[in-house]
Amino acid sequence: ERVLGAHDEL
Amino acid sequence: MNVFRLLGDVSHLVAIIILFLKIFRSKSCAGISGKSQVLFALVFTTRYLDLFTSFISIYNTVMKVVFLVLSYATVYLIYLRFRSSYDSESDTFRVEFLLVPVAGLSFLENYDFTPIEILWTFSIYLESVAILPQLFMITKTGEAESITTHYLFFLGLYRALYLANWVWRYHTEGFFDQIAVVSGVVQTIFYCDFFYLYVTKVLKGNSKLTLP
Repeated sequence: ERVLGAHDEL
Repeated sequence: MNVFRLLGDVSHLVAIIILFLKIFRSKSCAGISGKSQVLFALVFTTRYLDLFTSFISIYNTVMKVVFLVLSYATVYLIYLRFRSSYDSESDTFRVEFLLVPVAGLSFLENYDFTPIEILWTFSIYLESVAILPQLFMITKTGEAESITTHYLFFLGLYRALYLANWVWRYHTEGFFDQIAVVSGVVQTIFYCDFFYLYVTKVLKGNSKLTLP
């Protein structure tokens, strides 16, 4: 599951 | 970072630069959908709000700034600098039919009901349909300059490479971003018929893409 708030992709 | 994501970002950057240079050097935005470019500027604006709040890497920050600047500069060229060449009669897609469902869905289906997360989700959903006014304009005019097709090719290729990036990240780090993946699949599917035309017509050396 994706880490909330941490969008490391463009 | 993996090679698919890097190639995807480069492909995205190439697409945006191709379009900007095409308009800037030909001093014309004929055949270009201003509506799609406004939607892309909106995608970057709502997605990169964390530009100043969360630092990921120099690369991440630089690319976000470059995408924002070039997308707004392109909108400026279309609607202000070279607006006499903007073909508004052919750019008639009803973007409200995109914005309302996308906005509604981003409130319903998101990871966290906070403003920045809903706006990020909105940008992901919007990006998957943002090219539709441009594809609609091409079907309406029945043709597209070859430089425009190269723009669309790299733009479509970028999200296809991101699909490969997500497969890679799933198998190497268990990363799975369902909202981004589903939207990315939808986005790439919209390009499929264009990819077919691009390979069968443009790469055969035709000066421009004319739809059958």
